[in-house]
Amino acid sequence: MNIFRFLGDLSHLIAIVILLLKIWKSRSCAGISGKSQALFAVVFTTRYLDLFTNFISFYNTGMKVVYIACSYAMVWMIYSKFKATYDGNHDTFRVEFLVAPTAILAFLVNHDFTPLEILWTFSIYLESVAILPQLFMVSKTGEAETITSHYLFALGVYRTLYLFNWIWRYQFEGFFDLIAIVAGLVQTILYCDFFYLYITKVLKGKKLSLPA
Amino acid sequence: ETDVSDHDEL
Repeated sequence: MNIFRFLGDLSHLIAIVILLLKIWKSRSCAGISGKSQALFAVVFTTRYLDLFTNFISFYNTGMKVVYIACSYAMVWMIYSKFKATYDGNHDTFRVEFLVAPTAILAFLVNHDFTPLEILWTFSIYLESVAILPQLFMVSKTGEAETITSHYLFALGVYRTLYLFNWIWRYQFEGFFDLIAIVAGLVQTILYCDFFYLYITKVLKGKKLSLPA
Repeated sequence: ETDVSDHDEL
């Protein structure tokens, strides 16, 4: 494992923990898209089915279990525990527009036409666009709490660091996975606009608000 | 290019 990969995983974990703590401490999931979080739960579930077939390392198994557990905890908090604070009226992105095309694409473009590989590929494609309901919600309300901005930033940094990891692996191991790379690029590009706002506003102590 | 996914990456 190289440093980019490790920092990427760490940043992903930090993002998830930030959001869990924010919701738990404030007893509120206002401003958080339940749809994005539900999609992430689907992403982790379909990707980590290899937990039952492959053992890589304790690190690998541990992280996968933590990601899955956190994503379900998040969904439970939003749709059950703190349901009263969930901003469903603003969480109106149509997820079928993300799930259907990524599912079809996973059937058409994959490494191997087997159930596990198709589900893995689906999870990679779906992850690349799963944040859209959240970004849509921010653009609809025109603002995001600072802590939500930190979450989005850490989440964006994660896939950006993976891009460096893939460059590294291509350079030193001759390994590359086109499916992951293209989806990772798409995912990172979706965060670019947000990165700009984060650096120019949030880091200067301002709340993230979009011009009307 | 690989013929199956890399199960090490998260």
